[in-house]
Amino acid sequence: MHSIAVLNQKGGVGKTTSVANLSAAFARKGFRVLMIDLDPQAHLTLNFGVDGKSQKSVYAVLEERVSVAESVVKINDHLSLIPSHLDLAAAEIELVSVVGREVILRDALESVQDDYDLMLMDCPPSLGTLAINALSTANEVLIPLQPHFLALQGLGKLLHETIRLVSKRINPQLRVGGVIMTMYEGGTRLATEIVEDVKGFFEAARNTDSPWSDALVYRTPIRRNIKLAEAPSHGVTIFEYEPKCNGAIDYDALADEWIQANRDR
Amino acid sequence: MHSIAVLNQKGGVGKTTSVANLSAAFARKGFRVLMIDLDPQAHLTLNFGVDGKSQKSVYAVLEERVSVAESVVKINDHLSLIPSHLDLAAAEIELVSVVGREVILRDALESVQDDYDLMLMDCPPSLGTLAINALSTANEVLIPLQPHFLALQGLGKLLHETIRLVSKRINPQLRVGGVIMTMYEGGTRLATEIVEDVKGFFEAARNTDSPWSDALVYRTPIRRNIKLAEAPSHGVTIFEYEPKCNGAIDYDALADEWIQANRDR
Ligand SMILES: Nc1ncnc2c1ncn2[C@@H]1O[C@H](COP(=O)(O)OP(=O)(O)OP(=O)(O)O)[C@@H](O)[C@H]1O
Ligand SMILES: Nc1ncnc2c1ncn2[C@@H]1O[C@H](COP(=O)(O)OP(=O)(O)OP(=O)(O)O)[C@@H](O)[C@H]1O
Ligand SMILES: [Mg+2]
Ligand SMILES: [Mg+2]
Repeated sequence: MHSIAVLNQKGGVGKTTSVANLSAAFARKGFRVLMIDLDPQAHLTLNFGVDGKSQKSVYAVLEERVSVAESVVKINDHLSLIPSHLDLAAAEIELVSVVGREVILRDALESVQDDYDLMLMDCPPSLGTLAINALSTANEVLIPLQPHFLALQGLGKLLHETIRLVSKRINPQLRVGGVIMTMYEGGTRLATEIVEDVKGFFEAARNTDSPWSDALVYRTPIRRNIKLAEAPSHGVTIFEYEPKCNGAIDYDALADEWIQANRDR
Repeated sequence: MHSIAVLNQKGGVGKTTSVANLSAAFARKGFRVLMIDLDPQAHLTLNFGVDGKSQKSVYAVLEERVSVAESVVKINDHLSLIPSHLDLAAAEIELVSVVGREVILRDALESVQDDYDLMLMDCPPSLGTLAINALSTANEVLIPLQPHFLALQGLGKLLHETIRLVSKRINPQLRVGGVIMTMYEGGTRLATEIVEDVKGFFEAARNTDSPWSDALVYRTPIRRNIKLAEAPSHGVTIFEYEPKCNGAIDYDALADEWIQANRDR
């Protein structure tokens, strides 16, 4: 099972929107997909119209009160979700002194390994215990990035501090799959410059032994499109809401690009 | 001294952009303004080209290693900044068991009360110790809000959980000054609907005794404008970068609206 952590500590860069719509794109192509909402804001959960205060949430899984199988909510035949809980922020504090707190999620998921082809984890805008659980579970990180000032600085911190440490101390098989340009405003000088900077960053890492030495800058940008912001208010993804708009085209193309890149992995 | 916390736990809604440009707008009108960067990402600090790893940061103030006066960096005659530090995230953890941790900043600022007319505090996208310090220090909260799905849900949590508790247990003089519509895309149904919902929310609170019973929904929206995203990469605010663009017009108009609203307070 491909296990993908979608992470960027910068807020509002399209992590949740990418998890919802990439997962739906993969599901429409026939993959069995499990989404996991690891954000106390529970936006992924609420975007699908699922209860944000269920007793069988990822919070209960992390506290070992329910099994993963008990927590899973079926969205459709190919798409399922482990919901978050609006009190999940407390877990960051409660877990602080639990031995092996970084790998609780990974251990819990072993029981459903064969039930899914792809697992996507939506992370909060922070690098605490919840994000670390995602990174310890994942074999790949996808990083949504809005090409604005300081995007590169945040990326550097995420890679050199957090991902490097998790890869070294907890999860040696963790790779950075790549960066997804989100909320992309084509034709602006800012976007063009930042994309070039990000490409240069990864070029420089090509022959090192870092977990991002073969990371891609995905060619498909996710263009700014108000439909992507509207779909959640109807409890659906872009593919149910407005399947012909740029948002749907972009996420579907991105899914195809990921499949191509991972065919041989 | 008017002391304003700029807070919303939702990421990427324009908190930092609002602190930088509102502060500059007030400074240009002759107010003596102190900005405080309480975000470990230190984006406000970096947006002004100030060192994000100074030994005399807000981190050092919170750990009582330097005084506020020692930490202040002068941007221009009317605008100063207490910078953040990229390691500030550790403060959230280190301060957990310090008695009276919520009011360290407030106590430290007493020494400079008479040196400034306005103080604006930039908060991280979370409701932890750093945000609580801002709320315990402030006499007013301004809430930047992107009119997207779940904006109202985040607002409800911010008010009913965090602001209500700080007002009740630590800072009874705390008021919610109002909500600022940011990244506003005029002509979209989503923006129109969410703005109506937010107005309705505050209408319903009008005659209650909550800290937001006289909160405004500021009439001036901050329109989406790429210039606002470009200015920081030049180390300046919108007024130096592109003084005639919509971003400058909007933040200047918002500053005037605030002054009008607060003339009698
Ligand atoms: N390409 C896009 N075009 C227009 N709006 C978008 C786009 N992508 C996301 N949005 C909207 O922008 C807002 C922020 O996106 P989202 O919540 O996915 O970011 P996030 O990184 O998950 O935020 P957080 O850090 O708070 O978890 C949401 O209201 C979302 O609907
Ligand atoms: N009105 C606007 N038009 C266009 N871009 C904007 C606007 N306001 C802010 N931005 C850009 O959007 C991004 C997010 O804004 P900003 O960093 O101010 O949000 P924030 O709420 O402080 O984020 P965080 O939660 O991470 O602290 C930045 O790159 C900023 O330059
Ligand atoms: Mg999110
Ligand atoms: Mg900010």
